[in-house]
Amino acid sequence: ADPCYDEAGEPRCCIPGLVNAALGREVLASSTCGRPANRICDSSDPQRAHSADLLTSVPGTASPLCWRSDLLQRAPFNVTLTVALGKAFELVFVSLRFCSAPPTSVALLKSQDHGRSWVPLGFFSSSCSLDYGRPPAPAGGPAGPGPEALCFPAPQAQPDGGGLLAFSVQDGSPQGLDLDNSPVLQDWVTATDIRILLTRPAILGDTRDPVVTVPYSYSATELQVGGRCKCNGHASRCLLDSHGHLICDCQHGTEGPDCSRCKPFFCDRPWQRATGQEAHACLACSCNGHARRCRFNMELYRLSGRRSGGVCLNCRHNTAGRHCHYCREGFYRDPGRVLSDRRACRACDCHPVGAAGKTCNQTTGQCPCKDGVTGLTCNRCAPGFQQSRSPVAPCVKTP
Amino acid sequence: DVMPTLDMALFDWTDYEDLKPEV
Repeated sequence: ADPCYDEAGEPRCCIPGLVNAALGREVLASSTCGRPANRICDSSDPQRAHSADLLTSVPGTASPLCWRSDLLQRAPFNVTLTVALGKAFELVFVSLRFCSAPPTSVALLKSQDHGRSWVPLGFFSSSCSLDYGRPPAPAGGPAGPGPEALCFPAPQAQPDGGGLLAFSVQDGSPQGLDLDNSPVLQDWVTATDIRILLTRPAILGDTRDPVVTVPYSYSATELQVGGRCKCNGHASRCLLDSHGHLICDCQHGTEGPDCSRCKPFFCDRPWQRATGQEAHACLACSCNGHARRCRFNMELYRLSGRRSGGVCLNCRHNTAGRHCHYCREGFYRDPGRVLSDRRACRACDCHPVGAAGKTCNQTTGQCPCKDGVTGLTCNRCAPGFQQSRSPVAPCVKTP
Repeated sequence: DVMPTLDMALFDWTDYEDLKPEV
C-alpha cells in the first residue's frame, strides 16, 4: 500500500517516519582533546581518539565511547557542538548523554538556513536569570500564543557520574497548538542544523569563577535529534539524490527538497501543505494534451471559486484558449475527432477568391462566402449563379 | 446538382493584380 495514496488512488497526507536525524552525521566540535596528545587522549590513535563523530555513531559500535573536549582551565568555558542534518527536519526531541558530570549551563540552538543564522530552542541552567536573563520555565509551558525558547533546569548528575540533556519541542510550545493548522508551530519545529553550546562546567557549580581549580573537560555521547524528514505531508520517505543530498521522495505533483512547491505542469491551484483532513495535492493543468507548460493565475482561481487557476501556455496542434480547448484562428474543430486528438483542429482552407476572409466558423468550419458563392470553403457558385471573370465578384446571377 | 468548383484560370486579374493570391 502506498502511504501517499488510498486504495482508490486518491492522494492522502503522508509523512516520513521518526528517525534520529543526527545518526551518522558529522559533528563539528569547537574543542576536541588529543591535539597535542596526552595520556588519555590522542587524536591520531583510534584507540584513544575521543572525536566528535562518536556523538553520532551507531550506539555501542565505537570505542572509545565518548567525545571529550580539551582540558578547560580558565574562562571562557564555551564549547559548541554543531550537527548539520542535511535538509530540513521537523524536530520532536533533542538529547545528549554526558559521560561526565553534566555542565550547569547549556544553550540549544537551531538553524533553518543551513547554518547561516541561529535561533534558540531552549536553555538549561542552574541560574536562568544570571546566565540568560530569563525566568525559569513556567510549569505549564510558555504563556504567550506561540512557542518560545524557555530556560529549563540544568541536566542533573546521575549516580553513574553522567547526565542527560533532554529537550522536547513540546517543552517550548503552548498546549493546544496543532502542527497541521499552526504555521508558527511548523516554523518552531523546523530545523536544518542543531547546535549545542556548553558554557559552564559542572565543576564550577553556580559560581562564575574565571578559573577552574581542577582540569576539566566536557564529555558526551549519543547526540540524538529525533525528528521527521520535512516533506510537508507530500512524501513518506526521504532518499539520497545523485549528488548524495537527502531529499524527499515527493508525491502529489510536488517537487523540491521538502516538496514545498508544485511541479511545473501541476499549477492548477496553489501549493499547500497536506493535512490529516486534506492532501492538498498539486493538480495538473487541464490542457487536453496540447501543452506541456502552464502558469497559475490567482485572479482566475478566485473567479472559479478557488477550484482552478491554471492557464495553459504555448498550446500546440493549432489549439488555443486557457485549456487549449478550442481551435486557433484559421482552424475549426473536426467533429469526427476527440478534443485531445492531435488533429482535432483542421485548417479552414477558405477559397482565396470565393471566400470573403480566411477565418472560418471554429465549430462548423464554414468560411464567409462572397455573394453567390457557396460551399464549406466557398469554392463553388450557388445555384442560379455562374462563375464570372471578376475575382471581386466571382459568381454572378445566371442571366 | 453540384456546381463545379471555381476555375482560377477563368479569372481576369488585370485590374486586381494586388488581390491575386500566390499560387
